[in-house]
Order: sequence, then structure tokens, then C-alpha cells
Amino acid sequence: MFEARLVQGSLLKKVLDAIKELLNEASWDCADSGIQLQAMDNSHVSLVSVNLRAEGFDKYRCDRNLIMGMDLTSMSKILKCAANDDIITMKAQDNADTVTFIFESPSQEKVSDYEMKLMNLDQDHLGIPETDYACVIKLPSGEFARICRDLSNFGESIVIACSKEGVKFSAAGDIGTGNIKLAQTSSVDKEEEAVIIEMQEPVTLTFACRYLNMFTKATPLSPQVSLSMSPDVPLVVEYSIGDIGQIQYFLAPKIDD
Amino acid sequence: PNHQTSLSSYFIKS
Repeated sequence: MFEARLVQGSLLKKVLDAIKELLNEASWDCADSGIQLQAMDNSHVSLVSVNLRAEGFDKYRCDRNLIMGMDLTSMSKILKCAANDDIITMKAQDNADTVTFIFESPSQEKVSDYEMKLMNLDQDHLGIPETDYACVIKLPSGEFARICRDLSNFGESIVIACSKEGVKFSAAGDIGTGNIKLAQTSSVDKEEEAVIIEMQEPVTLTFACRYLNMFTKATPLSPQVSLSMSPDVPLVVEYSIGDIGQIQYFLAPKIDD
Repeated sequence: PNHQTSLSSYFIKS
């Protein structure tokens, strides 16, 4: 028996919004410790990793490890039927071929349930090596979304250059060039408005705008985002999911021919 | 002038 109840059901709705453009289908691995999803997009350029800790749920039970392969378009359609303040429960029997989503209104006066077929997915799992990143940039998630959107007007790629002075995002194309520089904030009233750079060595890498823009669909999950970079390895873009976990996007860099 | 690399070239299939 698997059962996970989340009073803040809107978090699950936001997680789906954050992954459904990148992934058509994916497996949710349910274990005693929580729920994880790891999947690459079809072109194998990016990877999404979602981790929801068991302790983050208001009720969590997983008697046996369970892999639930889901069509994410269908899951998203079902979660759209939940109101933002609904309590969401996911339930499945051991070895089941369906999962049930239960939505309860805060007053408990309306309860809906939707059953969805599970899929058998044969997906490659990638081993992600532990990496000490040369630069870790924390910035407001809305600012990052804005930068990616604005620079997408100029070209297909964004160059991210991090140094001790700050971080510079640049794009170049037919209409011209754009550069956005962010300096580390010296003092802020609110922690989520800060730009914080932890740097061992300067790094400059180039990434596809299209993917960065898809990652920013996670913006509603968290006021801050972190970008981790090292020379010649994939970028990690990480958002926390309330207090219950995090979503990480890995993106392979573009390199000169 | 630059080309997109694949994740498979960085991460190991497990």
C-alpha cells in the first residue's frame, strides 16, 4: 500500500507545471524515504530530478518500493482538477496498475477522486557524480526567469560568466547583443531578494535558452533559485519545493566546434 | 558556432 497526503496540494500542482513541458512521461519511484523522479528529456540534453521527502507529507505510507510510470500530460490534466487550496492524496495498491488522486477541499465538503492508468516505462537512470561546483550563484527566481526571457530575444544561447565581481548573462544574435550583470548584494531586507555568489574559480559556460526557459516554469515553487557551474560539466538549476524537497534540472553545455 | 552536447557524455548510465 502506498499513500501520500499533502495538505499544501498546490505544491504538487506546481511541480507538474515545472516538468510537463520537458517530459512527456516519467516514473515516480516511491520508497519509505519519499518519492523521487529522474528523467531526461527526449533529446538527452537535460535531466529533471525531483525529490519529495516522506517527512514533508502530512501522511506518508509506503509498505513496498513502488515504481509508478505516468503519462505526465494525463497527470497534469488530473491535477488541474484540484483547487489550489485542496489537500491532495496519492494512493496505490502494491503491484497496482492504477494510481488514485484524491482532492479534498479545506472544509472537507467536497471530495473528488480520479483514477489514472500507470505505464511500464523503460527508462535509463543516470548516475550523477558528486561534484564540488566551482561557482554557486543564488538569486531571486523571478529575476532569473526575467533574464532568460529577455535574453531569448537575442539568440538561442545564453552565456553565463561568473567571476568574483558578479555574474554576467549574455546573448548575441541577428538583432544585436544583450548583457545583464548582477553583482552580489551587500545587504538586503529579505533573504529571498539576495544575490549570493560562492566562487572557487571563475567559470564561463554557454547554454540553450529554450531549456533554461523551460526550467523557469519552476519559478512559482520557490522565491530563490541556485545555479551551480563548473568548467565543462552540466549546469544544475535548483529550486526548493516548499519544505518538502527540491527540483533539480541538469543541462549539458554548448561547446565550440 | 557552438553545438549542444548530450548529458550522456557527462553522466554514467546506472
